Parts: sequence; C-alpha cells; structure tokens
Amino acid sequence: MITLRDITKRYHMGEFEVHALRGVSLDIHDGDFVAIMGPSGSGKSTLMNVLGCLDVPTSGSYLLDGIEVAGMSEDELATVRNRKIGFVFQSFNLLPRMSAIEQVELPLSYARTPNRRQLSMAALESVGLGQRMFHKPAELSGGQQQRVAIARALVTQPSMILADEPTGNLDTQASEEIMGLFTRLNEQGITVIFVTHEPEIAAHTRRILTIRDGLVQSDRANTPV
Amino acid sequence: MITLRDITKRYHMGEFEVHALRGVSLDIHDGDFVAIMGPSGSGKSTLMNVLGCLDVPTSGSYLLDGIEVAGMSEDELATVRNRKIGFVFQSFNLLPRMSAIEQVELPLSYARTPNRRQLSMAALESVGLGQRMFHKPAELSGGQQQRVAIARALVTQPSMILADEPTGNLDTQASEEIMGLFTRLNEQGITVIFVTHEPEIAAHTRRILTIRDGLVQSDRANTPV
Ligand SMILES: Nc1ncnc2c1ncn2[C@@H]1O[C@H](COP(=O)(O)OP(=O)(O)OP(=O)(O)O)[C@@H](O)[C@H]1O
Ligand SMILES: Nc1ncnc2c1ncn2[C@@H]1O[C@H](COP(=O)(O)OP(=O)(O)OP(=O)(O)O)[C@@H](O)[C@H]1O
Ligand SMILES: [Mg+2]
Ligand SMILES: [Mg+2]
Repeated sequence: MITLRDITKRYHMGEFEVHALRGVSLDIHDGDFVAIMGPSGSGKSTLMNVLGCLDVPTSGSYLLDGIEVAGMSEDELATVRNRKIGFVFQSFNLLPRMSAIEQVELPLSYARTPNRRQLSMAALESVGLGQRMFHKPAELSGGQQQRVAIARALVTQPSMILADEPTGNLDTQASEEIMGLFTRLNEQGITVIFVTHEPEIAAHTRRILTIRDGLVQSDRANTPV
Repeated sequence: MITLRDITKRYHMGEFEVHALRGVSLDIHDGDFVAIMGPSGSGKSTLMNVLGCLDVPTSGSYLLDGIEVAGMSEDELATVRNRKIGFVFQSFNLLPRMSAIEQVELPLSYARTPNRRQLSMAALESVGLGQRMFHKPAELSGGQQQRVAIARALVTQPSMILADEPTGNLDTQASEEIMGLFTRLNEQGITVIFVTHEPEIAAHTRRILTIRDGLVQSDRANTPV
C-alpha cells in the first residue's frame, strides 16, 4: 500500500527554482495496475523516482506499507528498493561493460540468491532476448537494451514494479509482449505502475493517472482492452 | 540523392556473426520525407548509421550525391557529416557537462559560424525549450533531452536530417510539434528520414519503408495526414 500526501519536489538552479512536483496526493493499493501519462516535463519521472525510493521529496509524506519513507536513512531506502521494488529507468541505466545476462544477474548476486544464472536466463527469455545474452549494451539495439532493463527489474520477483516508459523504443509486437508480461505479473498480485505516452499502452491497465505541471490532473478507472 | 546497393553489415561476436543488414538497396531523392519502421532489432539504427556516414557497411555501395561513401577517409566522412547531415541519435548522445544551449551551439563552434548564440537560441525555441537553455542533461526530462538533440541536428541547417526515434519519449502534443517542425523543414527542401515505431507518426510522411531482419520488407508511398 502506497500513500502519498502533498508531495513536492523543487530543484534549485542558480536564481531559478523548478517546481517539478507541486503537491501530489494519491493512494495505490497492492495489486493495482496503473498507467501514468502527461506532457513531457510534467513531472512523471520525478514522481516515479519518489515512488521508487530513489529520490527524496522536498516536502510531504510517503507511507510505504505504513512506514514513512521520508524519514528513512540511505541504508534503509536501499533495503526497501532491493527487497520490494523493481525499477525500469527511462534511460535504461545499464552498465556499459556487462553482458545482458550479467546485468540481469547483478541484483541476485547482491542478495546471494541461489540458481541466479537460471533465473536470469529465464528473465531474459521472458522478454524475448534469449539469443542476445552475451551482448553488451553497445552490441544491442535500443529496444533490446530496454528489455534487458525490464528483465533486470523483474528477476528479483519484487512486490512492486515501476517502469518509466518501458515501451518507448519498442515496435507494436514487442510492446504487446511486454504488456502481456506485465499483465501476467499483475495477475499474480504484483503491483505494476508505469509511465507511458502511448494511449494504446495505457489501455492495458485498470487505472490511468494524468500528471500536468507537477500536479495530478485526473485519476480514472479504466477497463483493460 | 542517395543510392544504396546491396548494403550489408555484419558484427562478429566471438564464434557468432550477427547479420544486422543483409543486402539493402534503395534510392532516396532530395526533398524526400521518409519514415523507416520495423521490429526491434531489425536493423533500422544500423541502416541510419550507414546513411548518416557514422558507420561503414561490411559490403555494398553507398553513393551520396554521386560520390562513393564506402571509399572515403575518416576526414572526408567527417566533412560530409558536418556539412550535409543533421543526425538525431536514438540515445540522444548529449554531453553530460554541457547546458542545452552549449550542446546546440557546439557544431556551429566547430564551423566558426557567426551569430551562433542567436541561432542556437532560435533552434531551442523551435523545439519548445526556450525555458530550459541553461539546464544540463541530468537537469532535463527524457523528452526534453530528446528535443535538445533534435535542435542540435537542425541548427547547422543541413540538407538532410536523419532522426532515430525522435518522438520516443514525447507525449502526443510534443510529438505533433516536432512532426510539424520536420514537415516545415521538408517543405523548404530538406530531406527528412526518421525511424519510428508509431504508425501515427509515420503517417506524416510521403513514404514508409519497413525493415525486417536486415532487409527492406516493403516500400510504399503514403498520403500525409
Ligand atoms: N535535476 C534537475 N534539476 C532541475 N530541473 C530538473 C531536474 N530534473 C528534472 N527537472 C525538471 O523538472 C521537470 C520534470 O521533469 P521529469 O523528468 O519528471 O518530467 P517527465 O514528465 O518525466 O518528462 P518526459 O516525459 O519528457 O520524460 C522538467 O521540466 C525538468 O526540466
Ligand atoms: N555492435 C554490435 N555488435 C553485435 N550486434 C549488434 C551490434 N549493434 C547492433 N547489433 C545487433 O544488430 C541487430 C540490429 O540492431 P539495430 O540497432 O540496427 O536494430 P533496430 O532496428 O534499431 O532496433 P530498435 O528498434 O530496438 O532500436 C540487433 O539484433 C542487435 O542486437
Ligand atoms: Mg520522464
Ligand atoms: Mg534502433
């Protein structure tokens, strides 16, 4: 369960201030399937980074399963991130010198999970990259890099997946395969929250949040396609 | 005028070989407005890198305005790139420590173009980023970074613009503004070739090429929306 109340995020740029989030309040229940939409620069990634415990808000309250995240230490935040959350970055954030299989295996290595090579291979197969396991990022297409980032977020079997524009570089068929994967994970009870600018991708979810200028503009139920 | 004949591109990966392009032949005339579509991993970026003189094909002929590119030296390729071609990368390729205005001004600095500060400001305004000129890439959203990369490709007033997924991180309104910009540039006689996975974006062009598995699968005229 996620409870945000009056979350703000401000950046100081010399004499200017950028108000990326201006007071966001929302509840997300376990097992929700949510799409976040909105104009470029409206604050979607900033909101995702707060939800993913990657960034601390300027003010406001964030209760994650009843615990106030805003008061956590860096170590506690890292523990929450590693245990509960799988995060897919808008810019992928892959490590340049590691092959696809090593990228996906890395979070399992930190947690010393047994059978991590098999789990990583299964995660890469599930995103259609079984034939590209030993390629490094520079040896992969844009959409293939994006799918390695998705596999890495899934392999730890988190209770919540946050994906920032996960189909931005994928053709229609690859996008549908990823949405099918997210839908199956959500049916297993995993909370899935993703940013998209494509209405046909948001149509797969049960709830569509629209952000505009750092505020929630609309929040409506959706009947999945 | 671009003439490609039997262009191939192979990558050697240890004992494997990846055939990214398997014999592409096509003509592109000055002033064409072309969309390239196709599945993730089908060879679109590889083809764009060959067209943009950023990458040398494994075999085949590439005549650009009657001159064989395959036989050019690195210096000659650089001259062609700087004089004739504006390239927008799928991963933006911005320099991390430079502000938006400095990124856009850089190609003009190399060419010692007069009034480069005004030209750069106009280019950033034309992509809707007049308010973000002094932000560095980490201080910009994904779609804002993408638009800085577009402004940088336009500012040298090239005769050909190659854009690899230029609207991948943009919402519908920002995408339409960029397509409007490309359409106006094409009406001035500039050749515009871009990769997209969104059919509604390709619908703005007069020609849609589909690549599949390293080959041209279809090449059809389109009536712009
Ligand atoms: N580190 C930073 N310093 C200053 N301003 C920032 C910083 N990060 C983001 N911003 C600004 O905050 C606003 C929100 O950025 P954010 O990345 O959340 O937008 P977004 O909705 O994800 O956009 P996009 O759809 O283009 O990815 C933008 O206008 C951006 O310029
Ligand atoms: N440096 C490289 N070494 C080995 N294989 C490569 C290299 N670069 C690309 N490839 C492979 O060549 C194929 C074509 O890559 P390319 O980037 O052209 O695809 P694409 O059509 O642009 O895909 P996307 O839509 O995902 O961006 C891919 O399967 C990719 O894995
Ligand atoms: Mg973003
Ligand atoms: Mg590509």
